[in-house]
Amino acid sequence: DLSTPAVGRLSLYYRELHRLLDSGQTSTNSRDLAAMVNVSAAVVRRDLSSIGSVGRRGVGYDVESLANHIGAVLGSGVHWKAVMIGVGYLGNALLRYRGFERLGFSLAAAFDTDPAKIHQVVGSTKILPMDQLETVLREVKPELAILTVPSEQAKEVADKIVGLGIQGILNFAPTTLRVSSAVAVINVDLASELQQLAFRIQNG
Amino acid sequence: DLSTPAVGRLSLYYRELHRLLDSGQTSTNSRDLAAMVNVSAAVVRRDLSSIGSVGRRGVGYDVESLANHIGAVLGSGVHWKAVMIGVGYLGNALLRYRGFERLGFSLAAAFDTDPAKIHQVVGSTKILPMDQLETVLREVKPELAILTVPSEQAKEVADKIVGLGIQGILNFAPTTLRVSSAVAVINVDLASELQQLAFRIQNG
Ligand SMILES: NC(=O)c1ccc[n+]([C@@H]2O[C@H](COP(=O)([O-])OP(=O)(O)OC[C@H]3O[C@@H](n4cnc5c(N)ncnc54)[C@H](O)[C@@H]3O)[C@@H](O)[C@H]2O)c1
Ligand SMILES: NC(=O)c1ccc[n+]([C@@H]2O[C@H](COP(=O)([O-])OP(=O)(O)OC[C@H]3O[C@@H](n4cnc5c(N)ncnc54)[C@H](O)[C@@H]3O)[C@@H](O)[C@H]2O)c1
Repeated sequence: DLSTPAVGRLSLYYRELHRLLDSGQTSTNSRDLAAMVNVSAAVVRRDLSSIGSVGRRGVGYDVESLANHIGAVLGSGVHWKAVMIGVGYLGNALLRYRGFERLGFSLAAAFDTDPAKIHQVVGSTKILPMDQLETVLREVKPELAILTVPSEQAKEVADKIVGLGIQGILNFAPTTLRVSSAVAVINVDLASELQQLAFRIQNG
Repeated sequence: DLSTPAVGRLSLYYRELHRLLDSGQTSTNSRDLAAMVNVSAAVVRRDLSSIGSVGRRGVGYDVESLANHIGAVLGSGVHWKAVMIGVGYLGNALLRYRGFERLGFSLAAAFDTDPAKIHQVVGSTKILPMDQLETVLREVKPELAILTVPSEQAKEVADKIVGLGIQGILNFAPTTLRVSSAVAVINVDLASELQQLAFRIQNG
């Protein structure tokens, strides 16, 4: 079983291996990979052996096969469909980010309650009214949802999308969602990240 | 010594206590606080006793004094000054977010290399050209920087701001910054968060 920090590191190795692939490098070793993500070489070797990848002594790892193996473990081979609920300032920025597509995530649709936003296209995604949520989710069957609505609305929206089969929520509203434990929720609280940064500086 | 997950939880307790304050509630207990952030009551009690806050049996915690104590531990009492480098889609959204101010962080200035953006005001922050970075940082002496430039530029910009006294960087560019260990760096890789979510669904 992989811990959350280990999964986070695998995803960073995956990102750096793809950067190496783009630059034409075919092999790497745990020391170099460690330097790319600011961890020790021992941590890299432990993470990779926990998913069954052992480097060849003196040669290291083949970049392409290691990237493919990590991708399979992380589920990047699978084509994930996501929807976004709430296309305000943050939603608008996230819809234009190419980083999600590169990992195999496609934003199938976006929804908002603001009549002025309906039928606009942001990035390559069309904004639909919330009264089409049910029809679209039954048809498209996305696994994931990105929640970028105001905090006060987050709970109600989360309940709605879980009821329509969403299995995982990436929540940006600074509030705790209480949904069925069968649904995976990852919270990104950006103000709390800045607070963590201040704490680290204060405690040196 | 507080671990990173514990600091993260304290920041969530802080958020929820302020929500209680806003609604006029004066006391709470570890069971209620636990439910608000989806952890067990035992974890709450352990976290709070590690910063010297012990509830009174049967009465619990005084909301205001607990919030103030956690705020002091997290450094929220101190007035932190931050600058932003790179005001594109993501920077534009973050400059409009009120969540940072509420925790005592003020965005003193924002910088960009795009001439079309210079002297625009976003939220309440004016966008300045990069050739004013040195003058402004020497005058304002911000401790923190939010980095929202493209990955290819992140390293060069990070070196510049560290050279001008920045002590902490909140980095959104999906690349690892190698700066002096005296500087605190927190990386937010949103694509990797989505990958974590997919991993959790795939591994149930
Ligand atoms: N702006 C940021 O950079 C930032 C940073 C951190 C966290 N957040 C959080 O992310 C969320 C979005 O922030 P924002 O700045 O984009 O806010 P915003 O007000 O600009 O956008 C919210 C959007 O949600 C829509 N909406 C409201 N209720 C809805 C509902 N029930 N169903 C569907 N759509 C609905 C609104 O019409 C609007 O377009 C908030 O919870 C905020 O606290 C934002
Ligand atoms: N858009 C998103 O939601 C999102 C999500 C996750 C991560 N990111 C990451 O955040 C960063 C910003 O993303 P974005 O979508 O806002 O990109 P963007 O291209 O819209 O904005 C980048 C801004 O940085 C400015 N810039 C470029 N070089 C600079 C330099 N040397 N000094 C100062 N300013 C400079 C540009 O003029 C532009 O305004 C990128 O690294 C991206 O990978 C963005």
